[in-house]
Amino acid sequence: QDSQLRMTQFFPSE
Amino acid sequence: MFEARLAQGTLLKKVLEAIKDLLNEATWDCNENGMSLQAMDSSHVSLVSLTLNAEGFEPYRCDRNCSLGINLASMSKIFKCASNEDSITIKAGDEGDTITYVFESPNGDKVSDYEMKLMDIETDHLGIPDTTYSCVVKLPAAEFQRICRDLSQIGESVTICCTKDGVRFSASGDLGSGNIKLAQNANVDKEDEAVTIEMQEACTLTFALRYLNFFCKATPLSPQVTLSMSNEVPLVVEYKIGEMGHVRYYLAPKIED
Repeated sequence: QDSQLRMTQFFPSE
Repeated sequence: MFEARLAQGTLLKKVLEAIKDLLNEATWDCNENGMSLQAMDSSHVSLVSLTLNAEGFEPYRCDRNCSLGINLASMSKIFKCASNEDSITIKAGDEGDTITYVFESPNGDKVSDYEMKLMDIETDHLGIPDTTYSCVVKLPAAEFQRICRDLSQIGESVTICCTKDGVRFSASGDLGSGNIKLAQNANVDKEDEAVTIEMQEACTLTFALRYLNFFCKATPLSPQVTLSMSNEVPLVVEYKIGEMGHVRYYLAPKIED
């Protein structure tokens, strides 16, 4: 089973 | 005062269809350059970034920057009341908490206006870094939609493997597995039917088909779609919106536990 990453792990909050 | 009229209103109808199932609500940021929107789905797995340039509207008037918080399902319902041939005008006052849409038939005989309440939306704006991707694949949007739909029959995830020979989409599940390979064919007669691959380095990534199928709702916007990939970073799926802008979907990859 693969685990799903989140966008917030890649792009910083502004 | 904000006012933007698009003669080809059907483009806006298609834009709404392309985002309304993925996003419940979003803020349209309007300034002198045009209208843009950035929002994540409720699970924060994907991000939508959409731009409509001011030059695509006639007229376009934005006296001061404004943010319009919109329930997209409601906006889509109202846009269904516009005919495909209608022009669509979006209007918002400086103080108001409402937005008005005006639909006008080509000969001007029928004019409809709909007013909708604006929302206060707390947005988490993300900084999208400039990235040079290892692989950029352009293919017919309908073909990509078909691939995502077909592989959804097999499994929940698709592994996209891009090499200089072509791009392979693979899925597996309880019933078995499936692979779809596309070779480069830049020499086809019709540009819209071409599959082209620009590759710096081969990459293999796995994504949830559920989200890709949401992105494919943008298929009516553009004959071609662009997939930009590098190992271990989000995929970008881009559709042009006529000559006036684009919608980009970013999707975080899945990794092995």
